[in-house]
Amino acid sequence: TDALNILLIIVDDLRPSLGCYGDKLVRSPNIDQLASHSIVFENAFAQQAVCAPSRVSFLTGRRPDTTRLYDFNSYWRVHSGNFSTIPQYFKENGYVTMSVGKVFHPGISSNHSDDYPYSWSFPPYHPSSEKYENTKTCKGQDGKLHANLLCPVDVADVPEGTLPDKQSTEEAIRLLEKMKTSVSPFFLAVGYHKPHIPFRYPKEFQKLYPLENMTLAPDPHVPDSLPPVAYNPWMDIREREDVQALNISVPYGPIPVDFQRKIRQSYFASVSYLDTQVGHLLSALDDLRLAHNTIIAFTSDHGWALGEHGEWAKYSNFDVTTRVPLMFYVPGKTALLPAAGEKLFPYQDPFDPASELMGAGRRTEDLVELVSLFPTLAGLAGMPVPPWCPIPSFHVELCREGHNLQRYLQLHDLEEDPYLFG
Amino acid sequence: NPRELIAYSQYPRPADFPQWNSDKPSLKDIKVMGYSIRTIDYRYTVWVGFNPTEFLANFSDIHAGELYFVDSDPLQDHNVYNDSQHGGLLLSLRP
Repeated sequence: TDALNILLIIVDDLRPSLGCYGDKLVRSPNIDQLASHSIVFENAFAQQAVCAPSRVSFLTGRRPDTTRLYDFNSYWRVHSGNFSTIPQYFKENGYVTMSVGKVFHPGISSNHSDDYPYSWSFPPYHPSSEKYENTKTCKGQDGKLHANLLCPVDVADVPEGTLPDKQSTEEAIRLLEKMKTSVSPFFLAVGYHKPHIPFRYPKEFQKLYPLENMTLAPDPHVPDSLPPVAYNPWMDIREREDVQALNISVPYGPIPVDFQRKIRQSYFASVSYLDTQVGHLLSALDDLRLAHNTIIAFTSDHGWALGEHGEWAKYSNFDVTTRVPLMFYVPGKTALLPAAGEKLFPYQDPFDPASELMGAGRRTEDLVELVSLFPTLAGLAGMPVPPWCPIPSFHVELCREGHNLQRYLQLHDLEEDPYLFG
Repeated sequence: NPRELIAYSQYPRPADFPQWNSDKPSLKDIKVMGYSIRTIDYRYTVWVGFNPTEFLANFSDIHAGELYFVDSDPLQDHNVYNDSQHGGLLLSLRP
């Protein structure tokens, strides 16, 4: 049988604030639709709640104490061991491997090359408009442009008239069209930037979250019993101009409550914007009739605190920063193979209240870890699952420190499953 | 058994009290590492001394601890690490 393609979608700083994770507020119909055809892990956890260490950990299948990357300043192949990565393993097994957007964290931790050529068949794609992300493109109340945390934009007004994630979706669709006629299977990783800060998104998405509906976090104060060492003082958002102007005291704040509501509004608006990008990507996969032979994995590198425990951003061990969305769509396993002409992922408009309420899909509450992504994708693709790592494993190029989650998908073909088939 | 499933997380800190680089300490500045065990029932974290040169955590050098029970405290606001009645569990969890 032909090898299954892999589409890996990694969303930066996305906590499970999604309809398919029970969030009643957030509009995420396209991700919910994916979930309805997937196995959804309700308790998946990152191994470190910060970008580069988490990404290098799950992309190599090793824990941070093995990659020895706790910051952003080392490349594992030089610093700790020549560990194989998920894309490298697929490339070595005959796949064309491609990276779009933020898959590895850029910079030293991926050798300033997104680990190309080890991991990728072509030089990874980065959207040209990314260079404006942290520049003064946010219109302030004074009518001037600032480098703000909250940055709803009129896309027509921003440099290049586009945003990084829009460009990434366009490039990913272009690559899917190219791979449609390829004899080799593909492994395409698409890394979306939002909802990572700054919250720079098309301003119309703010309408989905009227400020008057925005509540504070259920537990917005720093708990008395929290050891000071455990507290994350959210220094990154303090550097943004609009937050600086609030003169918030260090380290405990608090942020004025009206601004807390605005942060939560912009995070959710960014999530719905991101959802539309995922929707366009998946409907293109459908249109190209690739949904019947492509496994889709959807996850994020860590969560994000939205005021819980008086904290914002990631940088801690709380569930709100370590818990991530994780789901796998496996054609013919988690969903019936689409019949000729049937669409599994038609685009859903988050502004359309009628956009269908989705089925729940299959779910499990069992605790799993992002470090399991490597063995699980290998197993689902029918490749040998890397062996467990010895301790220590710095000298071992290919091994795993996470469980293979395939047993959650050890679903007989749906046709045999009268319940589901019915 | 779902109760036996564990998710491990960790986070580094440069000091016991929040400071400008607490969120993203460079390797050389890491003095404490918070290791978390998350099960379906609880989240247990010990913040222990860490040597960034040797990459060694010293589990007998405990700077602080956290223990939250999922059922009674799902938002993790009430750290019961120092409550004596959980001494047994803590002893069993200490590496």
